[in-house]
Amino acid sequence: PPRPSPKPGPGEHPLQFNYSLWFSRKSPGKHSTATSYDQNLKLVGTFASVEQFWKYYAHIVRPSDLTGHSDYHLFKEGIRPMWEDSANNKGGKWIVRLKKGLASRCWENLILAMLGEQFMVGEEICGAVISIRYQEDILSLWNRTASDQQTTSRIRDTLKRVLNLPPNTIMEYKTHNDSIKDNSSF
Amino acid sequence: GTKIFYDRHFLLKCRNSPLTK
Repeated sequence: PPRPSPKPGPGEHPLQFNYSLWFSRKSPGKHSTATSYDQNLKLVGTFASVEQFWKYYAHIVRPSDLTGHSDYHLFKEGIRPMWEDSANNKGGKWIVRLKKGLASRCWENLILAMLGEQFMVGEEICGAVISIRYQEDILSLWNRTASDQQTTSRIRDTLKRVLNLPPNTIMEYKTHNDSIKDNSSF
Repeated sequence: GTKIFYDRHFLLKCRNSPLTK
């Protein structure tokens, strides 16, 4: 049964939205299907305030210290970090490939901007993912409406600013529909 | 509804507040 939504505690600073933190790790040798992906998703917890966020954050392993094929997903409460979720199925994501060693800092910059509503695109942001891989790490930011070019450009500009990456960093946008079609998971 | 904005500096300040300990 779904757990009750957390509320900010006394004296805490509420967030505009509640968020859930998820963790997943790919089992070696298994095929990546939507079902196995779903089964590997573990909910770490849901929080409603800045202080509750920091409590979770203090207890999790930093992305750069994770090993193997692992992901953190930070999504608005109620949105499952899957292409098929009704909040995501018309959406897409900005993808930034990071050299090894940058994941923890970039992930923190991204999620602080998201939690603090720095993207200024209303309800468009769904969540963020950091994917730890062997050669490089991948940051992605998911939004609801892939066809809304004005919003996706705005998200890209803010993302560039908050990540503070070199100007030649390549950013790609991919619709979830295309991801479903080519079945590309990282 | 009211938008709740926090900048990075403020969020980092909350990290060290007694409430998060």
